Amino acid sequence: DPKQGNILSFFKKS
Amino acid sequence: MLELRLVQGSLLKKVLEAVKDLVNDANFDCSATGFSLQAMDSSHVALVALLLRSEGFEHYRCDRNISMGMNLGNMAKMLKCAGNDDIITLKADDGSDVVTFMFESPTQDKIADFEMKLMDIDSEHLGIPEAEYHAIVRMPSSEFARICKDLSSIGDTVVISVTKEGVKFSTRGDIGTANIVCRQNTTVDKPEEATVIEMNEPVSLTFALRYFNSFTKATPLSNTVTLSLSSELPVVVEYKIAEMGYIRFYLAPKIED
Repeated sequence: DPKQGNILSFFKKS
Repeated sequence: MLELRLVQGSLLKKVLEAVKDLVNDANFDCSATGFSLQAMDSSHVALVALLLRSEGFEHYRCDRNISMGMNLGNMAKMLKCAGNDDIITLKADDGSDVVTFMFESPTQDKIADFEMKLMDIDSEHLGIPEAEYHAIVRMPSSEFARICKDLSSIGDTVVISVTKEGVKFSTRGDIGTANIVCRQNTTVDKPEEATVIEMNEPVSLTFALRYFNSFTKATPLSNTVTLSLSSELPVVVEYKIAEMGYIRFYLAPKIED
């Protein structure tokens, strides 16, 4: 099954 | 000193109903631009971004940028005490650890003050890069909510595929499978009933359905919803808030190992 992605791997802390 | 007067107080009530189950605590940021919030759910799978522009308020006073930490469940409890036709005013003094919600009935014959404690919240503000999306689908928000609800009775995940045929929502579970295809349909009586598909490239992504069902709590805010999809980027589910701004939900896709 595909794994759930994480927002922090797409958007960086500003 | 902060003082924000919103004639259409029901908008704020609807915003809280839309986010309170996704995010427990969040900082509301107030600046000359407007009243905004950015927060992730506790598992960092979804992010919500809200903007209510200052021009949308009847009175907007924000002497300096301020961040107010609030428990969204408690804020929703307080706003539930406002009538749907009430004018809502938010007030906070500089350095204060409370925010006051004032509710005025349209005829001014009932005025209520609710004071809520603020909290210190360590939150990480994320930069959301501008992206070119492979496909953008605009559809009636009630239709999207219906699809998410129906599919979640069959399976836990949804595959959203956009091709030149239309947008397909698919799921599978123990009892079977389901596919719902929505074609572009612009020959409707009202523009908000249209389904409009802009596709630069075909795209197919897999998401956890329970998050979509949470996002659809924003349905009362807008007649239409926009889904912006690109391969291996979070989907953006946007509900525009008329004359004021938007609420956007970002959901990380499920990714093959």
